[in-house]
Amino acid sequence: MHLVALELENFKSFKGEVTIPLSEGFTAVTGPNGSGKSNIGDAIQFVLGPKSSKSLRAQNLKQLIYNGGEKGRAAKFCKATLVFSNSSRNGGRRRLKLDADEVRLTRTIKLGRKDNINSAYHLNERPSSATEFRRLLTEAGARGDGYNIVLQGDVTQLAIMSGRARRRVLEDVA
Amino acid sequence: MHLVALELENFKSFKGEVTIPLSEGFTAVTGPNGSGKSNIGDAIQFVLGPKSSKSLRAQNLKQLIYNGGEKGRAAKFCKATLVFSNSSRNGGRRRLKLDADEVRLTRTIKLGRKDNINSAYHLNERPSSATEFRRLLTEAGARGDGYNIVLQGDVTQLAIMSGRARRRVLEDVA
Amino acid sequence: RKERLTAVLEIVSDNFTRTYAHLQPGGHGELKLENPKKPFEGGLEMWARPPGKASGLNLLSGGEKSMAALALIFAIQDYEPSPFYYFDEVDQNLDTFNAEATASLCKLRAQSAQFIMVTLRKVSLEMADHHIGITHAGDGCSRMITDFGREAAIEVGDAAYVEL
Amino acid sequence: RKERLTAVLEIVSDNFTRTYAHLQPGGHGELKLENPKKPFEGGLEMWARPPGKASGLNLLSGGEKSMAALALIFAIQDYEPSPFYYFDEVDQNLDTFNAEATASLCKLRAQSAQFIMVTLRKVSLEMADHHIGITHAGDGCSRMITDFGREAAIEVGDAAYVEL
Ligand SMILES: Nc1ncnc2c1ncn2[C@@H]1O[C@H](COP(=O)(O)OP(=O)(O)OP(=O)(O)O)[C@@H](O)[C@H]1O
Ligand SMILES: Nc1ncnc2c1ncn2[C@@H]1O[C@H](COP(=O)(O)OP(=O)(O)OP(=O)(O)O)[C@@H](O)[C@H]1O
Ligand SMILES: [Mg+2]
Ligand SMILES: [Mg+2]
Repeated sequence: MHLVALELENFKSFKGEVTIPLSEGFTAVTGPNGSGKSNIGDAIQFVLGPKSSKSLRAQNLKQLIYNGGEKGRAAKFCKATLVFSNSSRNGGRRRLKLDADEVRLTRTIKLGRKDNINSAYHLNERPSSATEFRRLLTEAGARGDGYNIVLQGDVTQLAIMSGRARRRVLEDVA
Repeated sequence: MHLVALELENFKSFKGEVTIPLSEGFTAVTGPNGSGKSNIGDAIQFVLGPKSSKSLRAQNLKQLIYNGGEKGRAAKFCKATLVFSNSSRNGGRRRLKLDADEVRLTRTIKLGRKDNINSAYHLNERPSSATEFRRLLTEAGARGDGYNIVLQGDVTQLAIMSGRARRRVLEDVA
Repeated sequence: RKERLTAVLEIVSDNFTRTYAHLQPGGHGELKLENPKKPFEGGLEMWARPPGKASGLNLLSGGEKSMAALALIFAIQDYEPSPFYYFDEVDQNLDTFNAEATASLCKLRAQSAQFIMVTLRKVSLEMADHHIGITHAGDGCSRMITDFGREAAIEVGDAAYVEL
Repeated sequence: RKERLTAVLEIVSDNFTRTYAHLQPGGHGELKLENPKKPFEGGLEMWARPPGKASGLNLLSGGEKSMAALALIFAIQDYEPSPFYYFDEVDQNLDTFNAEATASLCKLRAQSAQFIMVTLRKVSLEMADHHIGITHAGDGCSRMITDFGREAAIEVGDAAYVEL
């Protein structure tokens, strides 16, 4: 199982449809300050299900929708899809318990009337839920809130946090 | 007025006597992780008078004395001297209100009986006090607790601190 | 609850000691509970001694602390392996030697799981198998740079970014 | 007390806007009190808009936030100039373009006051007039490297530190 591609549509600074193909092994992402590198990490967490929108560096879900920048038009929805390969290579079992060689996990948020946000989940294009996502991913060991995702600043935080806070980190793991 | 040299003796990771000559203009200090670069900043603050020993990254003043490393012997005292040039060049007034072309500010701490620490201040080799240091330096604009000294991590802290904490920073300046 | 924590700690602590020794050859690291009898009344200390130094977390430099924290992150990941990992500028205050040690450990672990690392450091860009460039051409819209290979990436690590 | 704070804020805020525009050409920054009538009941917001972007501090990236914080530090320094400044790795999460902008502003200010900057970045080492190398030969004792000139320093920024 590995991440084959990330498909973004109006997610934060990514205007319109942008597909980022990914490979197995070690991939380095680079670019200038403010180019959108950490927004890729936010997109991954957005689908995997972080504990709160705070960890997506947004005060509310609305701030995840492309805001038009200085001169453009703000979008009304945003979407992020994680495309996983899930082949039963070498005769083993599929890591994601779903009978498909490719698994697409899509989360969409739309701006409704009076600024409320509708959030929707799709699994291989059929409607799903946050709970189904979490169950499927946790079985495969791909949690959204573990240290398999290390956000910008996490290393420094872990180094300077109090002993009690560090004990709580370990409790989360247990 | 500028810093002409830093004379350290058993200060943190600097064993024995080490003199670091400094020049006017832009000086870059570099070296591997853990080599002792930030300890130079601690030495400057140690003499100028920070608000607390916490900002010297030490739990108590004793931790400022060379501890011998893995195999060496711990020292019983440490000393740091800031050597300022104070010439009345171009016929102007001396920035440090002292009639000397060179001003040496020395702070020493000695390990006494039962682990208590004696702290002593010397100005051009004659006994002085923290208050005299602070008065002399504040008049020259060289505070120990202002943003003329930006420690490792201060920039990130300033970027992520709350609005109230940032207001308090400005109150300190006022 | 207490049994679970102590059981997890035992495994993660072994992982931590092993990984710290790998990242800082000659150094030694341990995880210690402040109050082993009543773990929930105390904290968890990350004790580390870089090679040639006296011990103690509060004596460590910025880069030395980051190396200890990285060892802890890897130790937790080993407790519950994931099919893929995302690291965002974990090498930012490391000197070239430590950045290289970290990148090569990621490369080693990338043989059994996918690693995606956001980095500005040349050393890490050189170690990677694949490279992705992200830019915003001054209009605030992020886009991926197509045909961005190893050479272009290493050059980015070297030159001023503006050329992107 | 309130008059003093508002008077200081007026000057520092002008400094901030000028310095931010210098560090991020095309961008705009402002300092704003949350509660201008009762300043001690609210905080002080650092509002910054990088070139081409929408505004808001919480939208800024790691590097963009550091540039705003640096502009504030320079703005405070201009309020109460000092004969010398010490900066410790302020360029650690900046890309080469922003690290260069920061180092060249330090070089400009070093004409009227002494600047001592601890840095690991090649860009900053190239801009400096003088270079000091610090090392610990594996025994935990810090020492200064004598005859450490510009060439040796720039090489350090490039190569693995182990050679030191
Ligand atoms: N909803 C949104 N619409 C448009 N742009 C957005 C939105 N949310 C965030 N941004 C922009 O994204 C940029 C931040 O991107 P990001 O944090 O990914 O940068 P980065 O590449 O990680 O940079 P650094 O190297 O400094 O960490 C900001 O400039 C911000 O204005
Ligand atoms: N009292 C002491 N006696 C001996 N060594 C000490 C003492 N206090 C601190 N040290 C050592 O000094 C080192 C830290 O030095 P410092 O923080 O200056 O490193 P640095 O060069 O700034 O590194 P970085 O690039 O990681 O920030 C630590 O390894 C620590 O063990
Ligand atoms: Mg980032
Ligand atoms: Mg340091």
